[in-house]
Amino acid sequence: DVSKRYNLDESLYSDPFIKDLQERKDFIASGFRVDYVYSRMLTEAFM
Amino acid sequence: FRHSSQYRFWSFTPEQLEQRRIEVNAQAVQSIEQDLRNFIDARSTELNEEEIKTIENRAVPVNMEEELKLVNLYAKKVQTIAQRLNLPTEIVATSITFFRRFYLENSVMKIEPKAIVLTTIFLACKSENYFIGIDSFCEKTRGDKEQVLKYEFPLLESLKFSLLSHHPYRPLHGFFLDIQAVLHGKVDLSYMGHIYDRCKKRITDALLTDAVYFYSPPQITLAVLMLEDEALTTRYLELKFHGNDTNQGNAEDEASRGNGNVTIQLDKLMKIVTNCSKLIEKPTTVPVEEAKSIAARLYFCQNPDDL
Amino acid sequence: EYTKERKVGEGTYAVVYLGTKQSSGRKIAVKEIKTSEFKDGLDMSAIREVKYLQEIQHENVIELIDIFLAYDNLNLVLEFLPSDLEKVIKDRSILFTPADIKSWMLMTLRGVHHCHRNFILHRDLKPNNLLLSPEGIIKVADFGLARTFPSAQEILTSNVVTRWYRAPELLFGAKHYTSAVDIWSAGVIFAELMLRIPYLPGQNDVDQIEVTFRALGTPTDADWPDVSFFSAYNKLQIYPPPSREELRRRFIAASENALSFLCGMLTMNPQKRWNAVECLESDYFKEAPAPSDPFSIK
Repeated sequence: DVSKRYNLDESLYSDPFIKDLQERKDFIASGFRVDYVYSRMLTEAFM
Repeated sequence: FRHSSQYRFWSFTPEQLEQRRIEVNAQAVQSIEQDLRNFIDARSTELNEEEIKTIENRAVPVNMEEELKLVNLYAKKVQTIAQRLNLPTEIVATSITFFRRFYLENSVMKIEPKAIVLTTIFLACKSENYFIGIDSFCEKTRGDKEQVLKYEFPLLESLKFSLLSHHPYRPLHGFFLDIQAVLHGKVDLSYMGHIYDRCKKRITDALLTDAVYFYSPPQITLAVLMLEDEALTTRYLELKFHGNDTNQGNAEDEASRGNGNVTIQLDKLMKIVTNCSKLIEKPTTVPVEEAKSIAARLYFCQNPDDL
Repeated sequence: EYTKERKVGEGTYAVVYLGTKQSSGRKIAVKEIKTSEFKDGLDMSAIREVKYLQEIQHENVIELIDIFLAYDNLNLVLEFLPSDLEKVIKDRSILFTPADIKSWMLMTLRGVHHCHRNFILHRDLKPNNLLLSPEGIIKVADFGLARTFPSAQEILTSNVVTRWYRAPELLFGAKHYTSAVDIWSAGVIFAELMLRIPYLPGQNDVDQIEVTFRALGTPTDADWPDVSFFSAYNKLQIYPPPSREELRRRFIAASENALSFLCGMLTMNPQKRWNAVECLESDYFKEAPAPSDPFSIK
């Protein structure tokens, strides 16, 4: 069953900790992507 | 998850788990009793009647339930030491996991728990990319270097070389996000943040129970959420997996639920989650006196001459 | 069950033997991890190999058949893979076609995608870690530098990936990088397959930055937001990015889609760089020539 069982929609999430990292220069310059973090957490929740 | 070593090697039914512990204990009892017989036979001329009686009465191998009590007691110690080292939550969890799995393959009568405690934390750090050199590790924990390193291989082998653990913390973050999507606008975010922290602590306690062998990490997470806030969790699961919402069929809701071709039946899931929450609610603490008497017998089995 | 018949390689932390799995007669490779060398117990690379290979079962990732302890050594029993892409690139007697290259890139990216969807970074992709089975199948190997995707606030070392294949964010010392670093390596490997010589062969870490930006242009905050944040950024020589025409001349055999595929993987800004899915779904793999059948590649 490969249905993801979730839809990733950043606009629906209030995640102050992650949102803060997204603003930091060292994170932005490193290639940090919030959707990668969310995708991982949601995948682990529905595995 | 079914491809993971955690599922392939370390998931059991309660019956399988008990059977495994009985076998490990029986093997050790047999060997200990043999050793004790050999000990007495080798000293048949030296030992008087009373001494032999003392050995037979006090060097008594521990049974499976007693073993488990000792393992649970020391698993708590692993958690305490790891937390005192300020290790990240995931590494504390991996240390506990390594320690408890080790005693599904070994008896406390063969390798006493206090000998392996530090090695499980040391290997967990290495395995989770949180490398602490042996010198600094032993300095911080006042451990013995040779002893910590000596058990690294036996630990790795007993773990069946499965080092990657899936813990329920990331699923907690995932559900934290998905609850906001599915119950969008109907959930108080600061409240969510508040129960999030409490759930993290409950998860660490859950790792000290056998739930980790019977349930997948997300199921444990849902059980913990259920214990923290049953109404919120039930509402979320009903909306998510049953779609029995008042404005049923609303495309937007459908999308946010990601209901594609969902194959999870809500009632089955609720039963699993409820059973899991009952199990993780059961304390695994052991009365110190009881632990001491078990440990004493353990000691005398390994050192009958001290008796 | 396993024999060690011939020593075929020796690294810092392991010796590799060829052998046979007695019960099936299957050829195997035994990676014997030296344990005496590491004063802190088992070597980190060995722990990573064990940890990640235990979790990954995929046609394009080397198979870990078994693990055992013997005479105080840890032995990884791996599938036998007689060759690798570095050997193929260097051996001038081997002629290969654009269809062959496409096949190798497809298999490599499938293996990399499987690692990434399991949230595992490889962090050392290079031609001699892309092994070839007797049937011509590419297998991603050597997980000695692998790790799981980091937790959000975790700090990562930038001292990973063999220099020539190291992504610009790593050259700048980034601590919060992502799976994009593996895609950069795949892009450099693709260029090397087309050129048959190393594409960005820096002499040392400083020269690597120079060689990379001379070939692909020096990034600016415009195309890579906050790149100037990196302390190493200020001492940079500024080079213009190559025009499409210059790229065409450099990669004479590459189609337009192949060039776009290359540019997608070698996008400077890691946030914009293609991920494994975008690579696999790119037009490059949909246009002629179709990827060769691996078995047919000589």
